[in-house]
Amino acid sequence: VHLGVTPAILRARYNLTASDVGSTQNNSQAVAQFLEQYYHPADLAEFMNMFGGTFQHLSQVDRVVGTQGTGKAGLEASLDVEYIMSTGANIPTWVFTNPGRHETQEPFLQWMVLLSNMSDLPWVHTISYGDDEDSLSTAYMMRINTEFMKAGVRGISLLFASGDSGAGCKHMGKQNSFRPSFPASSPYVTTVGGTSFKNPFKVTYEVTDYISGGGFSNVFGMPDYQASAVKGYLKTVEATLPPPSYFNTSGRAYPDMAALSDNYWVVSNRVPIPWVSGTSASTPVVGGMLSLINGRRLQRSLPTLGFLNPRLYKLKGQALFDVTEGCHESCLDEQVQGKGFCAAPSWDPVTGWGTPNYPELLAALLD
Amino acid sequence: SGYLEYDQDVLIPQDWTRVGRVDPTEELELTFALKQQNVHLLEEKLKLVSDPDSAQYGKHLSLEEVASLVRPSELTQKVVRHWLHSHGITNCLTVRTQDFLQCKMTAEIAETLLPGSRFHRYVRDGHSIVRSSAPYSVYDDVHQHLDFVGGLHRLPPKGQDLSKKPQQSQAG
Repeated sequence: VHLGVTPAILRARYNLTASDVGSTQNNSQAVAQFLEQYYHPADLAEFMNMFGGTFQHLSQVDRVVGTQGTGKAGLEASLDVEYIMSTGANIPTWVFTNPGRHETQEPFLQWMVLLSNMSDLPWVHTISYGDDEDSLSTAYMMRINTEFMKAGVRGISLLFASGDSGAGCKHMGKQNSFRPSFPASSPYVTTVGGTSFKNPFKVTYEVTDYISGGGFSNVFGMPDYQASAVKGYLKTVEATLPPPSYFNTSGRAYPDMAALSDNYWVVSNRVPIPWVSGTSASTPVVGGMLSLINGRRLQRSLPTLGFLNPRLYKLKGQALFDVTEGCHESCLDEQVQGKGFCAAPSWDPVTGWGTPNYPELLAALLD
Repeated sequence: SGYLEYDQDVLIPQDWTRVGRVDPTEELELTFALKQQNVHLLEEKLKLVSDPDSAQYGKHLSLEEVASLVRPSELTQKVVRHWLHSHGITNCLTVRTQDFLQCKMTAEIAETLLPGSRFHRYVRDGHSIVRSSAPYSVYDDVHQHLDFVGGLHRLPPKGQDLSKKPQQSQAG
């Protein structure tokens, strides 16, 4: 029995043993914050003091890029750092932050510009940021996609939270539709959804977290690497899909995978806070595990994972816990009554291929 | 004149309060995304280095190699810089890949450079930002050399309310 998700619960669920920790040789990982939030080093130290006893870990961030303010710590900033350093334990971690920005700067764009100006960067970046696709210009999204390609071709893995509004909803008078978000819908990043324990107070199998973002892009076509997986899903659940007018089956489908996103413990402003939820929790959890795998690859003089999706989809679900139960939220109207897509065997637009079974994922990605 | 971002939402969400027009002499910083070269080659390269069945799997590029692949053409760089200089804008920083320029200028010059733009200050939760309340355009001869100009429209995201999950929806 447990009273919420802690590093020990995560490591138990995803089969990370005490020896599954990084070694500090030329491996590194990063979280990026655009909410003008800060993480406090003292919070991280307290968090590791409270929850880090069962695994070797670092208790401070290696580098802060940008200006760390002195304001109150932000819950999301604390969450990101504390959990990427819990699964990606003992791995040098950077924090990209930007509170000192100019009033006309766009924080996310500023981070993208930075990536084009730093030759020495961490190999894994987890980012919890998204905007409705329909609020952004096509020119902007296409260019940001190119920036993602520039990072992927350098061997950098970019993981984005899939969002916390389920399929989303665009209210258009009589006829609503689901509302995909970007960069989660970019074909050139790995998008992470959210799950819950079937029994919230036990380490059991996982079901969907109803907030887990997912669906189909209205802007980007479906990339080759996921065509057969998505086709399989649409065939499996054909009879129970939402009305076709709500979504666009030719679009890039997301998320690609998932992890627990429900009821985390976080230390922020020196206070342990329970019941913190969102895909901004599941994303650093997956990021930390990819960093561990990168570390083992680098030890064997293998290249880093880089843009993961083509390889992830070739696993066809091997090495991941498939999530087949539950749905996520969407429009509250007569037609769909708040229900978006539902999980199904293999890939689905709520949890992707499922959640990482670390030792098997390591074996599959180490060859 | 061409609208680079004709489909960008320029409405300012209600949780931002408009303080007023920005003083014409106030300094702004805008980001110019220059048109890159070889984007299709970049995409091909990404597929090759990311596909485990490809002979080039894992053969990643350095930042310098990426820069030499996507660097904007001489013409693009010349046209954009001339356009900026002709408006007295010289305080610019570029990046290693030379496909972004970050320039400081007064609000008055920015509104001349980008016809249609009108800069206002907005505040939310103690944070203040400056954005344009109207779409911007650029002259035709520059239009083909830019992807977009950052700093006029998109707003900083609002954090998810992580500590309280939204009410469990009926279907969920």
